[in-house]
Amino acid sequence: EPRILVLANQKGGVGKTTTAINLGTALAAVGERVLVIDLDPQGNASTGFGVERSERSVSAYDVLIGTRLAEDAIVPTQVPGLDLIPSTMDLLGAELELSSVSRRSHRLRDALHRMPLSGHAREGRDAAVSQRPYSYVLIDCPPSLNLLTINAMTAADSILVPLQCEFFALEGLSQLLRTVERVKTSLNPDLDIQGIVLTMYDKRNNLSTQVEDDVRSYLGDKVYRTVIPRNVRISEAPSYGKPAIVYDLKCTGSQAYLRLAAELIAREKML
Amino acid sequence: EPRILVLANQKGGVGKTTTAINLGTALAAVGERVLVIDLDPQGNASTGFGVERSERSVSAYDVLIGTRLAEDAIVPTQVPGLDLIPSTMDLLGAELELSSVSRRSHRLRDALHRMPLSGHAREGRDAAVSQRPYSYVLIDCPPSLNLLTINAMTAADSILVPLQCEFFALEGLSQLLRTVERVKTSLNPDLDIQGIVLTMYDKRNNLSTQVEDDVRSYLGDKVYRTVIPRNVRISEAPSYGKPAIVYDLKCTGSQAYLRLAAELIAREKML
Ligand SMILES: Nc1ncnc2c1ncn2[C@@H]1O[C@H](COP(=O)(O)OP(=O)(O)OP(=O)(O)O)[C@@H](O)[C@H]1O
Ligand SMILES: Nc1ncnc2c1ncn2[C@@H]1O[C@H](COP(=O)(O)OP(=O)(O)OP(=O)(O)O)[C@@H](O)[C@H]1O
Ligand SMILES: [Mg+2]
Ligand SMILES: [Mg+2]
Repeated sequence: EPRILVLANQKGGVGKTTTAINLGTALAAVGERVLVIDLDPQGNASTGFGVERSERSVSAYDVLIGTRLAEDAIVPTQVPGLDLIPSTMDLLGAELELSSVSRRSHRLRDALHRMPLSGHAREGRDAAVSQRPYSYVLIDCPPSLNLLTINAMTAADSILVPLQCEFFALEGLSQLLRTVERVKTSLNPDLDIQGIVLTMYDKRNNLSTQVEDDVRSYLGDKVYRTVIPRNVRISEAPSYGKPAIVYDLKCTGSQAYLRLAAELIAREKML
Repeated sequence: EPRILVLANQKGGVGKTTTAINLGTALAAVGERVLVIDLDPQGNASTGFGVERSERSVSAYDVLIGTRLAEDAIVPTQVPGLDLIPSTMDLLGAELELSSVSRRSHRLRDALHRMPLSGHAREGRDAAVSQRPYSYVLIDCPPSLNLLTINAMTAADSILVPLQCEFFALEGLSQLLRTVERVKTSLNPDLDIQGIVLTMYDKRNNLSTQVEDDVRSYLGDKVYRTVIPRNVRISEAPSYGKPAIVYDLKCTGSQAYLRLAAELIAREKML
């Protein structure tokens, strides 16, 4: 069974999508089989993997609404061993469309349970989608605690929280932790915080160090030792439709995401 | 009648709150009377003005739901001439609570129309809230196109779009412009784009210049000449509960927001 991790934080612009793309790519680079699910109507994760809008004929929206099976939405990406369920703007309407449907918070969980997570391609769809089962599923979420994020939290084993080293991002952390508790009590008792990843860390500025000290003293070992530095190559990569690791493997950002993948695998083994 | 401007962009972390706080403060500094409405459940604008959670007993939530009048929610801030309608996490529940209420998209518009926008303080509430009428109302929104943002767009005369100089932020612009058209046709025919403000501009990196060139060639005069530079003093200020202009008037970020206020006033005169 794959480990299902959700990248969640209602604070905007903290690095959820960048982490889903580059952690996913790094995990695939070390031999794991990865499925990334883009649950954000903005579709930044889909764009970051170079999947054009025209290639998203079946998407996460169809899976949530139930008109398509999850495996029908899977597309291969340029990263060997990493597949994607892309997103379209239709997701904007999902919350309203599902408002009176039963088990509306469980739509994604139910869809993934029905899917043989071996990632097998549909007949003739795309032989490139390899037959090996997924070991990791990463779900990218929009910046809010809406039905899409609740669906992701209900489907997931655990939450990876990207945390920008800024004051406003720190302020939102307690709100996020409270929401996790609520989802754990009412929808998904197995849900826990897998870890907190500090992103856009700038060692030249005091604020980053202050936020790091605060978070480590407050959450201890839950905070990853690996810290992702602010690195312009990371923000350039999506304009080429490539993960940073593919665009510039040697840059400090890519190297940090490779270390993050190694630390994640080590932490998972300890569970 | 005050000009009602909404700071909207569904892309997260682009500088909506920072612009609401510092543009508002800059407008007050040159003699305008300003009301900032915090419509984001995160409550970052309220925190950025130093209004503690304990001082938010009446908030934007109560105004939207209709249990309190808008003027009951107004609190003065440390900035002379600038008042605030604060936000609390209750706003997270507003969308669901209003889902079957009539005119649910017009709740904020109707509440502001009932309020004598002279900002008069309730009996004995707080004489510090001055008697002069507001000339500007700025509404800060969450990073999504949900009912809260739709309420703000329905109540507003015009939209000011903070745009981070990054690829993903550029990708979201066309989605935002489409939503504005939809709100204009169905809810608020007067709504227009007042302008686009480039934020977190870093002249050392090509991406910022590329995004600027793209946006100026695509939207021409709608894009403000004033560009807000990336400046660490801006992100430090909220941890002291102060606008950057109060925290460090001389820094490049504060100076840019003062120029932005001057350009905004000049553009408004041209209308
Ligand atoms: N380590 C980094 N160094 C430099 N830029 C970064 C880094 N991580 C992310 N970015 C850039 O910062 C911006 C915000 O990151 P990203 O879009 O991944 O955040 P998000 O949390 O997914 O945003 P949203 O809340 O809108 O979904 C993007 O333009 C991205 O390219
Ligand atoms: N010009 C700037 N220079 C440096 N840091 C900035 C600048 N503008 C904003 N920031 C910082 O970047 C982060 C994002 O800005 P802000 O919170 O204002 O964006 P937002 O669009 O309101 O985010 P959200 O989508 O979560 O509401 C904040 O931590 C803020 O302090
Ligand atoms: Mg994202
Ligand atoms: Mg904000």
